[in-house]
Amino acid sequence: CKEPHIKDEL
Amino acid sequence: MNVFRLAGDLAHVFAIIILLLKIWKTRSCAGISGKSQVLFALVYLTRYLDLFTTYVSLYNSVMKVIFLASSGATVYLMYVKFKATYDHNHDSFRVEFLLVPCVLLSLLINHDFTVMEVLWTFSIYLESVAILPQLFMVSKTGEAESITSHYLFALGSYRALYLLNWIYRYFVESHYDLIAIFAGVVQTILYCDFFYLYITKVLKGKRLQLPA
Repeated sequence: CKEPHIKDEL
Repeated sequence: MNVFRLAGDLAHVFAIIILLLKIWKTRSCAGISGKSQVLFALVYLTRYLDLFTTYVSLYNSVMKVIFLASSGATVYLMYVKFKATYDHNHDSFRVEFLLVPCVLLSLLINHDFTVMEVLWTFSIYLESVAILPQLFMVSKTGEAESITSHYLFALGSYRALYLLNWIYRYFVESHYDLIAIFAGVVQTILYCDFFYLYITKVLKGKRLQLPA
């Protein structure tokens, strides 16, 4: 299963 | 959050504030590319749609709102309030040469083929080249005011600091994002020539004038 692409940057 | 990331974000906010203050204080946007500013507004609009869908932290949300509001304000000042001072003739870069490749590339190379993800990818690609109309304008007029140079230096430093942040995160958190890294490297390379001129001329108190 694919992890959602994390976007914690600006 | 690490020191490089924080320094990068602060440089980014600092750049935008310098630009807004310059336009507001001089009541003029001479020497500033409206096309680059519209592209940056488009970058923030397409990237920060997740403001409504995902919550990361208060810091993230506040910064996103700052970028959206300040880029909107800059575009408003340039195209409405101080329109008469906007230098159309020198702002002649063809933005379709940037927009079309960014749209195509984001449709082809992305993490996931969904609307949000493609828009995020588009914003990353577009940000890397959005400064080109401004750099083109500087090269066309052959000079930049020192305040414009400080703006460009702060804006370029932001992505360079993010590169250090990504190196740090790769080793410390095993976190990396190839799309962001690739675009960030391209973005930083585009500023190299300017960085060189800034350090050798502007910091020594001279005007930024390109050799004829």
